[in-house]
Amino acid sequence: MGCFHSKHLRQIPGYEDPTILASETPFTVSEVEALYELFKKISSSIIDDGLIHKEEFQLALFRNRNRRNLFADRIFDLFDYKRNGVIEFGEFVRSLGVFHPNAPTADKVTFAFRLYDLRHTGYIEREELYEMVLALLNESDLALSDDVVEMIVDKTFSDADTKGDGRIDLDEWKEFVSKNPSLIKNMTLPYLKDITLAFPSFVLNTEVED
Amino acid sequence: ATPVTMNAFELISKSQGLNLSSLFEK
Repeated sequence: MGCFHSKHLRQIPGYEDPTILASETPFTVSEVEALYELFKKISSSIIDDGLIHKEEFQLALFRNRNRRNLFADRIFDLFDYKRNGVIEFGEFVRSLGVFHPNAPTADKVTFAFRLYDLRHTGYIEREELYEMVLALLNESDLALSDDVVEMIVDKTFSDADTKGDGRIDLDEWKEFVSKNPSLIKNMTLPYLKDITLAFPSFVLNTEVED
Repeated sequence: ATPVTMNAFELISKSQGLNLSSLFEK
C-alpha cells in the first residue's frame, strides 16, 4: 500500500520527498506530511492540479478569491521562488519553514526585509514604505490624512535609516528589528507546531516513519 | 500612541495579507 501511494505521489508536479524537506526545514517528517494535507486542500480549491495558484492563495487567506492585497501578493511572490506563477509543494514547505516558531530569527528578519523591498532593489525605499502604509490604510478602518502618513513615514525613516541615505538596507533593517522585535511577530505562526493535530496525515504515515 | 509616533512597519505588519494563520483555518 505504501508503495502504491509513493509512486502515485511522485507523479504530482512539484511534490518532494518529505524526508528531504524535513532535513532542510524546522519541520519533522510527520509535520511535512501534515503540511501536504493542507497543501492539497488549498491547491485543489479552484484548479485541482497540485499547485497553488494566486486565486487559491487569496481564497485561503481571505475566503475570497478576488480579494487583491499588496502584502498577500508579496507573500505569494516570495513563496513562488521559481517565479513561475504558482506555489509548488516544496516551495510551500520551505517558505512556511521560515514561519516556524523554531526557525532562526535571522531568517525571519531577512524574509520580512525581502517582503518590504517591493521593487527588489535590495533596499526599502521611502516611496515603498509610503505605498505600503497607504495599502494598509486602504484595507483598514484607520483614516489618516496625507500629512499624517508623511509624518509617520518620515519618523520611521529617521529611526531606521541610520546612515541617512534615504533608504533602509538589510543591516539597518536588522538593527531596527533588534530594537523593535514586535515587527517580526507576524513571521511566527504558532499553528505550525500543532500542524499534525490540525492536519493528520494517515496515508503518508504508512510510508515514512520518523 | 498618537498617529505621528506610530512606527510605519508596526502599522503595516497588521495587514490581513500578512496574517498567514488564516491558511490553517478549516
